[in-house]
Amino acid sequence: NLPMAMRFRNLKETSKQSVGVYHSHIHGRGLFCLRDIESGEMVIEYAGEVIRASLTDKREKYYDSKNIGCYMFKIDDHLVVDATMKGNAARFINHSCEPNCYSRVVDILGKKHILIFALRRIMQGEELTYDYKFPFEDIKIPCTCGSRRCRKYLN
Amino acid sequence: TVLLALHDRAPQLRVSEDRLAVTGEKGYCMVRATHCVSRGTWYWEATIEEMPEGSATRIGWGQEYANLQAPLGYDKFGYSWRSRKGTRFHESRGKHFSSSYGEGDTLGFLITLPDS
Amino acid sequence: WSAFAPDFKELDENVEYEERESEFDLSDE
Repeated sequence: NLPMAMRFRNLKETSKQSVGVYHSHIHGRGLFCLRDIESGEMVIEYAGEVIRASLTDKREKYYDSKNIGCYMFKIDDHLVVDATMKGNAARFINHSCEPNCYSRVVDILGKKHILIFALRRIMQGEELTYDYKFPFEDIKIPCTCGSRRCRKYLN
Repeated sequence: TVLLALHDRAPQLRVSEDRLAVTGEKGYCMVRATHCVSRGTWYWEATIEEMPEGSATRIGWGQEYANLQAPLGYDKFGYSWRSRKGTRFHESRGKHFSSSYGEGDTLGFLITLPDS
Repeated sequence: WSAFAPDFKELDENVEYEERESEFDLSDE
């Protein structure tokens, strides 16, 4: 029930103790709980380099040319967080069609942050996931979340 | 009267009260004029009033679809002349054009379009 | 995990990227 700014203030320290990166059955590595997390709890910020949206095309092409996996999260129509070369553990959160977390763009003291919150109580050892909400596209990316209500494709 | 447009620009740019001057900061972005041309020969001029160390301009002629959150000359919708080294740009390709320009210089831009 | 990728830098918070003058250009002068 505390204001967002207060909840955010301690997040960088607390998130290091509450989550960690491990091997995932969904894809490569994932983010896992190191302790029980309550429903609605602010878990971690999706941190990285804040860039203008007009820079994403060129960056994506560069990463593709070097076979570097691209980790970008759109804040709004103008700004994007690029966690490919600079970021935190949140970049490893995998997609699930039945997620246990959700993302929100929150304005704190005039700056926008992408924050991950728990949708429900998450037990120690569970992998954290959220719905990537990729736009519909003709070329499909298969989903490997393995959930009962899996939509088969990320997009 | 041809002025700098208030609704056809990157919002982070600061346009003067008389709408004849613009100031920017950080990364390249664009402002266009209120009026465009489609045929014939046209010319306009701009003066660089201030150009602090590390800053630069790319000025020229652009079309409606040119990306406002990029420098003029980034895509196929614009042609620009850069202050640094006097390079000309189109589709992000820079080519040598002139020596550099800077504070105190007045620049002229001529365009010749088919009459039909 | 960040130790496995030498070019990668782990951050505690967002950093605002400072664009170069040639940021949008096809070749960096």
